[in-house]
Formats: sequence, structure tokens, C-alpha cells
Amino acid sequence: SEFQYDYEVYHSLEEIQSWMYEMNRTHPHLVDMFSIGRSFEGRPLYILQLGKRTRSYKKAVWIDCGVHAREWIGPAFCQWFVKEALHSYKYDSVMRRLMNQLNFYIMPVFNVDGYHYSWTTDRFWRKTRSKNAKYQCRGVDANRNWKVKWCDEGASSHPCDDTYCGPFPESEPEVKAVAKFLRKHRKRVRAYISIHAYAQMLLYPYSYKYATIPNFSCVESAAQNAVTALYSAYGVRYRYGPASTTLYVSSGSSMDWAYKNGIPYAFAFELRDTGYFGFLLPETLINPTCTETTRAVKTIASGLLKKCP
Amino acid sequence: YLYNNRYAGDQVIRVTPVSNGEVEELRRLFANLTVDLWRPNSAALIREGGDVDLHVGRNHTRGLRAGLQRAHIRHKVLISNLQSEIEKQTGYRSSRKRR
Repeated sequence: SEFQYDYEVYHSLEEIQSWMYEMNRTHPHLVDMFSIGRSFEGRPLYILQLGKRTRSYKKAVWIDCGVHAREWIGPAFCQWFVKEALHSYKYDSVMRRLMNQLNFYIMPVFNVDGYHYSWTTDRFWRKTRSKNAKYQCRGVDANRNWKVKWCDEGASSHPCDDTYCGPFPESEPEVKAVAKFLRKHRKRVRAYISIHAYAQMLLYPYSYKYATIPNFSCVESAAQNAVTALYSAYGVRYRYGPASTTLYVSSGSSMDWAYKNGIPYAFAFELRDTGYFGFLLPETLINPTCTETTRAVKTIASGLLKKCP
Repeated sequence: YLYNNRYAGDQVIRVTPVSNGEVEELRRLFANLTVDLWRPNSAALIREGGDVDLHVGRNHTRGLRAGLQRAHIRHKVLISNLQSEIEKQTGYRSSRKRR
């Protein structure tokens, strides 16, 4: 029977992992599933690779969700995007072209230990669940642990703080595994997208300084096109711009690291809403939030197939 | 109850400091109270004119709001009972399952 999976509710880590297996099993020509390592607590870090299998060289888009455990709409979006890509491949010429010409590396839950903990113990947990040698407090902010301006402004060196940068860069096995994968595939990954919540923003580098990126005009127009596509769904406005001025300065972020690592289009989405529900976005809003964001991501991906002057 | 009802009576409050003095006052308040900052992620990132969304435990809501009123800092309650909002967020599924 058709695999019954409800994309309009939030799912536990176990449900998401069995869903990934099912997507891999039922779509052998478009999906490949593999693990890039294990979390601090030993859970596998699964990736779904979407795209038509071809021998020829394909550019790729990386999308990770669930870096911060309490931001549940992130993993919901990654699942929704996979569903949309696979279900619309037959009838949506834009999605078919993207899947034929690009690969999408989707990481539905980056911070698997933290996400599990937010389901079982602390609904507002943010960090990983690694142990600290000297303090009782656990966890590192997985978006302050990257080797780019590590532990500078906007990060904390105190293990009990929510923005704790960790004992050293890439101290977190989850961060190290993704950094290693992206370093290995840096030639083909042309866009890095990290899904967070909440603020309704589309951010691009830099986070750690008030400076303009060299390919600003290309990235700026990609962001503008993306938020316009997003707006076309339900009229929801997203602000966009460099993270340092649009949101706040923060160091050691995955987006800055991806950009510094040679990925020319690096973005961070802060999905709905602007604070009415905050991290508790109701399940009734999963559909519109993911529908509009899928339009934005498709626009970013389509932009990779054109040359930016 | 989800999470053993640990969030019953907790609140989410939005504070909007309009001067540097109010930013400093907020930081002082948060230093003494355990608050879970939702936005921005740390007190160091609080800026004049920027919204601060914070989750405060039921035992501290009164103290915090008294402190904000004393300092005449504009604030409003975004979520008055966090536990019921948590139940609602995924409770929708159980009602759908019942249907």
C-alpha cells in the first residue's frame, strides 16, 4: 500500500529515520541514502541524495535542517521538500529539470541528539548533547562551532550558555562530519542552505563581520528572487540581507564556513513566524510555511543553472 | 501531559528596550533570573529597538514583570501558558487520529 506519511505533523527522530529508509526503498532511481558519521550519542547522521542518476558531472545543493533542536519546522521542511521533489518530478518541469541537472544533499536532522532530547525531555533545547570535561552543562551551539572566526563576537565561551562555541572548532562530531563531507564535495556543491527558525528572514554572509561579500550582486539578486517567489505563495514577507546587519553578528556559523570553503551561494533561512508562536508553530502552518519555502529553494537552485554575469 | 507538564504556567514575554539604559537594565534583570532567551540567543546580542523574546518559568514570571514595570520597560505576553501551547502544537494530531 502507498506509504502513509503525514507531512503536516511534526515527527520524532525515529519516525523521520524510518521515513528516510522508505523514501530510499521506494525511489531507487532518484534517491540514495547514506550516513556521513555518528553523533555524540552514537546516532547515525543520515543524508538523502536526490537527483536523477547520471554518469555525467552534476552540481549540487546542500540543505540541512535541525541544526538547533527546538526549531522543529526545519526538519518538517526537509521532509516536505523531499516529498515535493519526488512527487512532482513527473509533472513539474522545473523540478524535473532541477533533479536531472543537479543533486540535492538533504540532511533532515543535523542535530539528532538534541532533536531527540527536545522530543523527550526539554522542548526548548537548542544545542548538541555533548558532555563537557569541567562543567555539568551539556551541549554546544552547532552554529557557533565551525572553523570560521571561531568563538568571536556573538558566541560564548561558557559551556552553560546557549551560544557556547565548544572547546575547539569542529569539536562536535555532527559539525565535523558535515564539514568533512562538504570539504570532500566542495567542487560540486554550489549552494549551501541551512534551515532555522524563527524570524522570517533569508540571510547570506557575512555573519561575523560588517563587510560585503565579493559576489554580492549575484547572491543579493538570488536572495531577492527567492523571497519574491516565497511571497508569491501566500503574501508572506521575508526580510533578506547579510546576517550581520539583518539579524545580528555571530561567529563560527555554518553559512560563513560554507562560503569561506568555496561554496558561492550560502544561505540561512529563518522560517515562520515572527514570534506569535515562535518555536511552537502549529502543525496547521506546516503546509503553507513549507510550500512557500520550497518555492524559494527552487528559485535558488534554478539560479545555479544560469550564469550570473 | 507532554514533558510531565513541566511548562505549566511558564510564559513567553516580548520586551522591546528603547534605550541603552533599558538594554543594560534588561541584562541586569536576566543576570539574576534564569530566562530562556528565544530571540536573540544571548543577552550580549540585545540591541536598542530590537525585540527580545524570552521564556520565563512560572516561579519567575511575577518577579520579572514587576522588574520590567519598575523600569518602565515596554513588554507584552506572547504566550500566557506555555504548556497548553505545547499541547496544542502536536495535540492537533491526536484529535485528527481520533477522527
